[in-house]
Amino acid sequence: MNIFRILGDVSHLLAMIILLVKIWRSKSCAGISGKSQVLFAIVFTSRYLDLFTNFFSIYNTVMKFVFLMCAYITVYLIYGKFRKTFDNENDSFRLEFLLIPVTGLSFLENQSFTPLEILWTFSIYLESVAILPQLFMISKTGEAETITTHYLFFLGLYHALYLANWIWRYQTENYYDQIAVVSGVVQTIFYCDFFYLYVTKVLKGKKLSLP
Amino acid sequence: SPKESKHDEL
Repeated sequence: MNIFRILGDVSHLLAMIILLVKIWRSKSCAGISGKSQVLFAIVFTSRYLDLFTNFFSIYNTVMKFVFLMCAYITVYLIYGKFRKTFDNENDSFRLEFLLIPVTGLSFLENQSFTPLEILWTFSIYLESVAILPQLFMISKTGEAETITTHYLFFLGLYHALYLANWIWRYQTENYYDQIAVVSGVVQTIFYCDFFYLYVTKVLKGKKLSLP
Repeated sequence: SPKESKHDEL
């Protein structure tokens, strides 16, 4: 495992912990898209079914388990424990616009036509667009709490570090997975606009608000 | 193999 990969995983974990701590401390999930969090729970569930079929390493098993737990706890806090604080009105992205094309594409473009491979491919495609309901919500309300922007920053950083990981692996092992790389590039592009706002506003101590 | 390798990533 290379440095980009491990830092990518740490960023990913940190993003999920930041979100959980934000919701838990403030006892509120205001400004958080429940739909994006449900999509991430679906992403992990469909990708980590190999927990039952293959063993890679203790690290791999533990991290997959932790990611699944974080995703499900977040969804529970939003739609269960703190549902009264959930901004349903502004979380209005139409999920079928993502789920239908992603499902179709995972049947058409995969490495092999087996249930586990199709589900893995589905999870990769879905992850690349899962943040869109959250970004849509921010553009609709025109603002985001600073802690929410930290969450998005670490999530975006994870994607960027995974790109570096794939470049590294291609150079050293001649390994690459086209589906993962293309999806990874797509999702990193979604964060570019946000990264710009994060650096120019949030890091200078201002709240992220759109004109 | 590459097919195994990608499942090792998270």
